[in-house]
Amino acid sequence: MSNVIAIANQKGGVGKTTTAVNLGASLAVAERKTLLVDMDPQSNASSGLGIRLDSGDKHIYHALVGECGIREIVRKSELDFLDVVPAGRDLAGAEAELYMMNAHDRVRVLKKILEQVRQSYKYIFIDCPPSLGLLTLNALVASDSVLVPVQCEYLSLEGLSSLVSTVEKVKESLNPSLFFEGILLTMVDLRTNLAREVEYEVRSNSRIPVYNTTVPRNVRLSEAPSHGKPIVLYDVTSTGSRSYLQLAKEFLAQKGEA
Amino acid sequence: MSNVIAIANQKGGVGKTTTAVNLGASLAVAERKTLLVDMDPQSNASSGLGIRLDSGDKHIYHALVGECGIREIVRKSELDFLDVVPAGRDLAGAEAELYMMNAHDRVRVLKKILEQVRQSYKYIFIDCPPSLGLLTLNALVASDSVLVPVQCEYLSLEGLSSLVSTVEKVKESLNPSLFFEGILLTMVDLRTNLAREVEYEVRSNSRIPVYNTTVPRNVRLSEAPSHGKPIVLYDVTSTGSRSYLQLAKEFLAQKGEA
Ligand SMILES: Nc1ncnc2c1ncn2[C@@H]1O[C@H](COP(=O)(O)OP(=O)(O)OP(=O)(O)O)[C@@H](O)[C@H]1O
Ligand SMILES: Nc1ncnc2c1ncn2[C@@H]1O[C@H](COP(=O)(O)OP(=O)(O)OP(=O)(O)O)[C@@H](O)[C@H]1O
Ligand SMILES: [Mg+2]
Ligand SMILES: [Mg+2]
Repeated sequence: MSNVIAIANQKGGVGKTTTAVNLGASLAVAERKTLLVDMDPQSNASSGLGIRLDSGDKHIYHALVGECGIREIVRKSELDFLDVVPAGRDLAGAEAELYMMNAHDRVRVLKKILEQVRQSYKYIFIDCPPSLGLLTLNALVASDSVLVPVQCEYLSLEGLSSLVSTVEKVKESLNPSLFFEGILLTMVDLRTNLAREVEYEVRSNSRIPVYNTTVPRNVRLSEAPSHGKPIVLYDVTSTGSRSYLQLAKEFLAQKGEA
Repeated sequence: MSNVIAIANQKGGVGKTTTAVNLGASLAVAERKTLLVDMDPQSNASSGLGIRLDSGDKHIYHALVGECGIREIVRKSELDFLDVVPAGRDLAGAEAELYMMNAHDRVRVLKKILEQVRQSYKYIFIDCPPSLGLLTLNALVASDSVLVPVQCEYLSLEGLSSLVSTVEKVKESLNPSLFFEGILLTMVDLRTNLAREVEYEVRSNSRIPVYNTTVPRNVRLSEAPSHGKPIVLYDVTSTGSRSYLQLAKEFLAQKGEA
């Protein structure tokens, strides 16, 4: 039985890609078969795992517009139990193409594509772009649940209510079984009052479960993508790596799998 | 003679809104008549200047879809020389509506709207969302130049080439006089090698001018939005405030206006 999880937050720069890559990699280290689907035209998740596309290479865009099947574009990562469906720049053109489809079909394209590979993976993570447009909507319709990274900053907190109301709308009309996996507090710098206040605010007011694990600000996490490696391969001793391994443990315990 | 400047970068969380709000406010303190147009459905620039919309209030979305004129929605800020055109959440629906227009018109809507107010302001800044979709395209077509905040991180550097190629395409086909105002390095933490390496990389390789002024990481900048105030009103003594006042000076000097 596989789980499809969208990693979404329309606020930019909150740690969606860092979480998709490093939670995926940590679950692979725990030998759970995991697939990471990059749905962001910036393709940071792809490059963060060392995948460089050549100009003719097919990627998620081509599967979305029906030019290839998903099995053709799945790639291996450096970790045995982690595969990747990469994105390329022309994914930015996908939204205009999806708008040409009818309203019913245009939000179910990714869901249909993932049905072809779901059974081969225990966990499938979808890295979403920083918006609530058609690419993110496709991810929410294709997913069983949503994991929401939240930076310990005021502006990140402010956007949470729009994300919650979007997920609730998707749940009502398009994907009734969609639920919130949890909120992950990222880039936590406990030296500042702001981070403590935001953490307190999220934990006491949130209707969504909040992971006990938090990810501290750790420069090794922002160095790792330039080496095309997840943190567990770049610097397993770092606080960043320990946090994501800890998150993987908490995630598996919640799934009754620890 | 007014200048319209888009503040754009599809990478999320790099300091677009923080720069739009605080460069705008610093120019207002220098008594240049300035307008800030919020084109991001997250409406962080609006709330960062203390503007809270009620459910019936009109905003930029309504001007884009032709339901009101822009003069009706211009609001005063706490600074005499700074006005704001706010955004609300339903701006997220604008892209779907713009796609229903023909390809020629759908990218020129904001340009036509701003022509009605251009002569009343010396500088008009447009805060863009973290994407290269229709809202950002409208901003690039409506603008004379583009100011690009870049966070001193690897992933932020990686996205720069897609932004440059998008701006060049807009310049070729839609807005021939568009030019790069400059790159602003933000959230610079000189304690880390990464920030120094990224700064060196940007200054030595960039075909776009890079401001001498950089903005250090400063928690007061991220506290200010929760008080609805630009940094110059929240804490004028902070390094964040001094940096944006310094940027305003450099910006004006480049315009021959110091
Ligand atoms: N815990 C952390 N400590 C330090 N840096 C971090 C941490 N998490 C992420 N980063 C860095 O912060 C930046 C933003 O993170 P990331 O790109 O993962 O966010 P995102 O939400 O995916 O952004 P976008 O909205 O553009 O997709 C990146 O440069 C990343 O390397
Ligand atoms: N120099 C700085 N020092 C510390 N925090 C900063 C600085 N500049 C911005 N921030 C904070 O970092 C976060 C990201 O900044 P901001 O929201 O301005 O980026 P953005 O590019 O507009 O994001 P988005 O892509 O979501 O529109 C915010 O919480 C902001 O308060
Ligand atoms: Mg990302
Ligand atoms: Mg912003």
